[in-house]
Parts: sequence; structure tokens; C-alpha cells
Amino acid sequence: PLAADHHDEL
Amino acid sequence: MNLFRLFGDMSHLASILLLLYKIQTTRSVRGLSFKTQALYVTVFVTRYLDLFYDYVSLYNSVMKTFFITSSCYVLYLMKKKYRPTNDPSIDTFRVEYLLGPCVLLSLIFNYRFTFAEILWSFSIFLESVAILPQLFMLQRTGEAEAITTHYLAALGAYRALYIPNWIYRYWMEDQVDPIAVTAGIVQTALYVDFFYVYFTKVLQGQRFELPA
Repeated sequence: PLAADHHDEL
Repeated sequence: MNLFRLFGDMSHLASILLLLYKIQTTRSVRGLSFKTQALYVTVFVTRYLDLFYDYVSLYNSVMKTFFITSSCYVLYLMKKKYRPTNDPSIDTFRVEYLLGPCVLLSLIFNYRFTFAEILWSFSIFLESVAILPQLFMLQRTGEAEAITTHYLAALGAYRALYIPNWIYRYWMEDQVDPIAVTAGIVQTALYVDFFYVYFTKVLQGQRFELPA
């Protein structure tokens, strides 16, 4: 899996 | 954005509104841990620094701004407006035992060794344990006002809902965020005891009281 965009989640 | 996350965020929003409602209607911050609230300010400020350099969406920016301002406002209510109702003598959890390990963990586990990313990682680890002073205080006093327990339940539900969100993102978007997932599972697990009493007592119309 790809690294999630962790600045998107709160 | 999937429904689990949307409901999670809405639950987080609701928890803060419940917290403000409790303080305003009872005109008191009794039963609330100042340490936990101060940790939340630290969490939001260190995590949402990206407001200044990374635009995601209007929703994202509005929510981040709300969490920073509302948590600071709660600190103001606790330290100024309703100060006489705050009792530091029962808020005795040693916060340094949380901060130290979180700094260490964020230096080891982060997505890039930059100031902003280490702070982001630190905020994730700190959020996972920020509720501990509050739960510790609850444990000490052995009881709580119903409204305070609704606040905690909404906060716990927010964390619980992020877990199906991550499962959804793993399967549907092929995305995974190991740091947030690990810390999130720990954070949700901390609420298990609380939820047990909440479901078996408060939602059955009884007082939130822990067995002696």
C-alpha cells in the first residue's frame, strides 16, 4: 500500500 | 473522505461542543482535567502547523482552526473564568511521563526527519495518551456528571470510528499510515474500561460510578 497523506486526516 | 471518517470528525466536533455546553450550563469545570485539556492544545498546535504551508481543503482548514481555537478557549475557561471550580489537587497525573516517551518515539518513528514531521509524529503519539490524566482523575473521584461522560463517550467514539476509516482506506484506496494506525489503536483501547461503565450504567439511566 501507499503511504497515506497524513496531513489530510485530522 | 469516507463516512467513517466524516462521522468520526463529527463526533470529535460534538465532543467539544458537549464540553463547552457542560462548562457553560453548570458554570463549572469540576470533573475536568486541566492537564488533559492542556495536552490537547499541545496536540493541535504541533499537528496543525501545516495550516501555514500545506493547504488540503476548506473542510480541513476550518476543522483544524476550530480545534486549535476551541481547545485554547477551554483552557481560558478553566484557568480564568471558572478558575475557582477547578481543583488541581485531584488532577495529579504526572504529565512528564507522557511527554518524554512521546518525544523519544517521534524522533524514532516519523515519515521524514524534519522539524515539522517530527512535531506531527509527536502530536500523534501525544494524542493517543492525552486522555490519561482525565481518566486517572475519573478513577480517583470514582464518579462523574452525566454530561462529562457524554463528552468522553463522543471523544472515544471519534477515535473508534477512525479505525474502520483506516480499514476502508487500506482496502479501497490502498493507503496506510502506520504511525497514526498504531497510535490510534492504543488510544481507542484506553477507552474500553470507560465505555464498559458508560454503556452499562450511564445509558441505562444510572449515575457514572465506579465500584469502590
